[in-house]
Amino acid sequence: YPLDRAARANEDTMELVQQYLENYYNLAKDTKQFVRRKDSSPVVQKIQEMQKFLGLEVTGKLDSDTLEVIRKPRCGIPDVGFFS
Amino acid sequence: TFPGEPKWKKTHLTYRIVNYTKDLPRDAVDSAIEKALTVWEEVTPLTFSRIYEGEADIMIIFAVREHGDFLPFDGPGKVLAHAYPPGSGFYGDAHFDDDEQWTKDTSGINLFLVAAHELGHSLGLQHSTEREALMYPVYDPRTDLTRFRLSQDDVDGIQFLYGSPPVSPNDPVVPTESVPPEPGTPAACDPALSFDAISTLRGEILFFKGRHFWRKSFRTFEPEFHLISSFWPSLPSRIDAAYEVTSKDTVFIFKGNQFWAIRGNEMQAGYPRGIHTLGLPSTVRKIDAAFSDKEKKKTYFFAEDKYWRFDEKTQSMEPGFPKQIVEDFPGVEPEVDAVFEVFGFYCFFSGSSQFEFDPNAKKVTHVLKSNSWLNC
Repeated sequence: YPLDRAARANEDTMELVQQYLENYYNLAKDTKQFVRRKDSSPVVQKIQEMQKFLGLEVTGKLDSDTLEVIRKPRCGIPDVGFFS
Repeated sequence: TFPGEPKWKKTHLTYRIVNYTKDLPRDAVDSAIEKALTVWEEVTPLTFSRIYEGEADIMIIFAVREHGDFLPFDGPGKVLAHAYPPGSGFYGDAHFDDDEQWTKDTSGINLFLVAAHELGHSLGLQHSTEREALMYPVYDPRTDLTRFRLSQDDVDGIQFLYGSPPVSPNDPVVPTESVPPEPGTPAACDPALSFDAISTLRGEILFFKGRHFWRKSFRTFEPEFHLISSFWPSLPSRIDAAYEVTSKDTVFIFKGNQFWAIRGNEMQAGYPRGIHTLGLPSTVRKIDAAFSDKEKKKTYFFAEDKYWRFDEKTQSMEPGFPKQIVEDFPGVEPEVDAVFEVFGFYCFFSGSSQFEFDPNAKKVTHVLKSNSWLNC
């Protein structure tokens, strides 16, 4: 585990984003894929998909606007994909 | 829409508030849910009525964490609620995370806004990408509740599934927004105006039409015009029949094979009930009109060209019925929309015509326009 506060916060953010994409944008539930390969094309594609859906600037990066929306309260129904 | 475009195959749906949050008084929760349903009711042919026991189409619960559907809530913040698309069982149900601080205003999480969104899911809408839409997935506390309205995207979505609210030349208003019409709407004097149902209520007369009713008091000249939901939020619109039993200070409201009881502006518990519990045969699917004779303590139910008579003293349907309307009420149209009793006369309504029937003389004494009661 990271020892410094900034690194820990970053880790929490990554976890939040990963859960968000898994829950609402049908990202495959593969923790390693995201934490280790956050610049991989599937993850970037999912971030872009999320940004496009939510009306954000589509950058594929976790900019401050994107993170702000992710932290807002919301409905628990997935935005895309099947609801099961 | 959800994959496969699930939607309700009927237009009259039931809902039940199974439990309550402790954040708000119960009537505030009731009111928020009713208002949220009205949002969708006003732009579709859908109508809703509340039940208090048994399985409703839309079951509404407040819960925390794991609550039996394998989609646990997550404590305060993040996920506020979820709901299921139309279908049987848990489908159509709406769940609210009771770890949120539910409020009437936007100081916490506004229950009306979230309920209106979730009930959109219950009716078959998926999330919208339009930020202004109610169905946008992210909660917006900046919404001005006093000026709330559906976005065009919300309206297009729900009308894709269910179509527009029925409109006829007689409809007093075409409600596309939650704005009640002004009293004295010109449609009251439309020569073709007909009524869905008419009942007395504590010395006044209520003329029901669509989602609205005129309230005619003998103390005032001008009739008042209201939304039914503004007095009785859980009553359906476009009702079939209504009558008052003055000895019980109760008005019974009929729609389809169900009826409700109201006392003043209070809905009575234990309703709706099935019309067949009154002793009507199962072949009767709906009542066209009804009234209760105060003197004789008999209630008359009219369906198609027949009528039945119910004894209020014995609380049973009288033998020897049904009878033909035209036989016992000569001069009245064979099928009626509405009827009520006033000054000892029975006033039958059929389309735009009104037949004043004298039960002692057993004949129609006057034929008037239906809207003559509205000063037209």
